[in-house]
Amino acid sequence: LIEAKDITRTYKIGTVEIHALRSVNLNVRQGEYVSVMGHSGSGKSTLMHILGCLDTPTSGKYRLKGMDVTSLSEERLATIRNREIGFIFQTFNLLSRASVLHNVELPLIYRGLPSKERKRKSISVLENVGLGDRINHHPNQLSGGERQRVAIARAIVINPSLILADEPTGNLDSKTGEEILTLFDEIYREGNTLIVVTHERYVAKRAERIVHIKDGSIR
Amino acid sequence: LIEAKDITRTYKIGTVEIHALRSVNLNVRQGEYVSVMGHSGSGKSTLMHILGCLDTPTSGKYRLKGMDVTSLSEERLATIRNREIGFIFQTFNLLSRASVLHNVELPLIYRGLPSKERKRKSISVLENVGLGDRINHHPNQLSGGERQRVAIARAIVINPSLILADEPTGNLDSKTGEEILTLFDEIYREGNTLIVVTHERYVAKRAERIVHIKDGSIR
Ligand SMILES: Nc1ncnc2c1ncn2[C@@H]1O[C@H](COP(=O)(O)OP(=O)(O)OP(=O)(O)O)[C@@H](O)[C@H]1O
Ligand SMILES: Nc1ncnc2c1ncn2[C@@H]1O[C@H](COP(=O)(O)OP(=O)(O)OP(=O)(O)O)[C@@H](O)[C@H]1O
Ligand SMILES: [Mg+2]
Ligand SMILES: [Mg+2]
Repeated sequence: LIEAKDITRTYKIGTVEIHALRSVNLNVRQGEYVSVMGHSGSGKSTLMHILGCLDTPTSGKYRLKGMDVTSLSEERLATIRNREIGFIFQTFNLLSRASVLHNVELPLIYRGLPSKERKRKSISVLENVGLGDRINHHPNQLSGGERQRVAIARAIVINPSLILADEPTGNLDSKTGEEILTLFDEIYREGNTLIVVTHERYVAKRAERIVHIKDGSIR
Repeated sequence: LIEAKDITRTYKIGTVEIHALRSVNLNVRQGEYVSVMGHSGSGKSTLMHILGCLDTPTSGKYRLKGMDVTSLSEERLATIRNREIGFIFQTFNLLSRASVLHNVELPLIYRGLPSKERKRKSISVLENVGLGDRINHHPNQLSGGERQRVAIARAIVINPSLILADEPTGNLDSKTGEEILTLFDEIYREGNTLIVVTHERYVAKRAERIVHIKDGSIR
């Protein structure tokens, strides 16, 4: 599914160059469950954004489902993101002026689902993450872990074939974290692909294999 | 140092009442190191905001250093916050348009420290959290764990007598987390008071005792 070859990503701050990713190679098969670990600042989120078509590498090639992503138009990339990929951001990225329900409905609105069906799907997934009684709250009326779960719900409501989760349990106690991992297991059993960045070993161990990143390189 | 008596905090969403804290009693002595654990949504951040004079309880009494906080003016509360309390927010709350260095200098600017000294102190504390080479970045040019460490640096640069840390290692790998805990140990050895909310057991075990919160109550 994923073939990332010699991916390099460099940022420039003034005259200083930061090599966030250095010639990274990563292959992930359809239906695989991979976890990614590494120190703070080692390049995990940068890698995830490139895999999720949210950022382009400075150099290197990224093929997703056989398509060379670096050669696609912005519209085509947006379509792939909306249809194929469920991205859970490390910092959630919720709409602060919309309700929890509306935040989760948003990807279904983009897909043209009728109102009744998208409400039903959204409420169902919010109940699955334990937020059935928070659907009318706004993000600033939620706890940190509740916001994280809204971000998770929004990513999985479209039944994506690829889940990219960036520290999905960083704000969750282990019991609530286990509930999320149980959901991920279900998604995995249905033949979908999961890549989960985590700093918690109990989360990493649920995957088939663990990829380690250090200073922008996969070891 | 802290005497919280019958603290209740209720939120209203439409007609629904949410009992975030229910008659919570908590005493913390000067120089104590306490950790707080509990499920997502159990009331930990709500409690921390009240202890940090950032929120007022719906009912109950909160005495800090013998003063009845609920009877103080907003100016007096602001002074206490700026001088006595280092608050590390679960969602960081950094100024996005200011550099990392400026974010950490801010509390020292409020205290009237001269520019040379506050730069020196800020750079020193940023080096202590491993961000010496990130001082000119803006928060959106940092990783999640780097932003968390800026929030930590900003809280400790004033040498506060009370540290309130809300999930300070949520975005940190265990090695970087240990470096932060080592800093906390130093602050503790100097006779200061620490209250640390965490969902990670290795963090909680560093404290003298663990307080458990469930559905807004301390068990
Ligand atoms: N402004 C608000 N309006 C309404 N409800 C709120 C508000 N802020 C928090 N809540 C609710 O109060 C409860 C306690 O929130 P709090 O942030 O204290 O939880 P927490 O223990 O810190 O959770 P987490 O571990 O997820 O950060 C949550 O269920 C939340 O939905
Ligand atoms: N926009 C940017 N401009 C400059 N440097 C950046 C930018 N974004 C990230 N960086 C730097 O690139 C490095 C990698 O960042 P990344 O967010 O991928 O790390 P990470 O592994 O996800 O870390 P964490 O575990 O703390 O979330 C970091 O050292 C960071 O400072
Ligand atoms: Mg990251
Ligand atoms: Mg919280």
